[in-house]
Amino acid sequence: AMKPHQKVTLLQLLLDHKNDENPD
Amino acid sequence: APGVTLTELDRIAQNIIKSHLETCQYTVEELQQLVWQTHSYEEIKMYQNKTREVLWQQCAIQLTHAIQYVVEFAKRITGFMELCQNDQILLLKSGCLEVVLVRMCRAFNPLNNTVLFEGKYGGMQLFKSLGSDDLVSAAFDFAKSLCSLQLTEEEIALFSAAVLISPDRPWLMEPRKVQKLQEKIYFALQHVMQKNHLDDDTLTKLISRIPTLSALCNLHTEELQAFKQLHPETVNMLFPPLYKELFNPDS
Repeated sequence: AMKPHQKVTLLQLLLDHKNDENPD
Repeated sequence: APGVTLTELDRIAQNIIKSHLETCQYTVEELQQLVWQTHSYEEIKMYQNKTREVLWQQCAIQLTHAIQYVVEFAKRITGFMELCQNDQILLLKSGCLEVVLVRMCRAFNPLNNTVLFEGKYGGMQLFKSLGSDDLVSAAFDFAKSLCSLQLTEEEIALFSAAVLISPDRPWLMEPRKVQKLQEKIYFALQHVMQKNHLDDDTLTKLISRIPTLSALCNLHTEELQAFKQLHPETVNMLFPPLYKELFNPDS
């Protein structure tokens, strides 16, 4: 079975984004 | 707490509280200022006259916005960023909506059963056009029940972190590591609660709310699937990509 997160890319991008400011 | 010093619990608590305060959409002061600013009769009517698709899209946008803040909350938790990225993603994917629902109690007024939505407070009737009365009513009931515990910001922060960093989520690569971190967060929460509450059952009551939280998320998934069957083009074309990625993995 495919792991449920394998298609996730946006979350990865958000996690990788080194931003100390609020998401706005 | 076995194997954990008070200093370490304090360090964990301070980091999580700071992360929470830095990533909440509204400060406590802002919420207090807004709490009696309710949508007028005309505004409620305007929401009720929207089509189901338009209101679903508006709610999906608001939810996605709240989730982005939760991702930022998670990133600022020291132990969370020390997990492998596989587990960070899985925890966020399975827990972000639960954290949004916990955070919702901050923006809920139990005295008139209203929630902050698009700048003002409104009751359940505002969401009538969604055609998901069960989900809306369950979310309101949950917020009201959490409000009744009168949690402090510290407690909401630590509980949110414990909900997010949960070793029970499927497909985790390092569940033991997640479990150890969650245990420390619960010890920190217990420590904070012992100072704040005369009633020492508050933590037990809080933990007993977790199955409701999980049921609410399942209900959201079911309602989304039902909505998508009727309006696939709205979901595919108009819903935020992050929302679709999290809740509609088959798209």
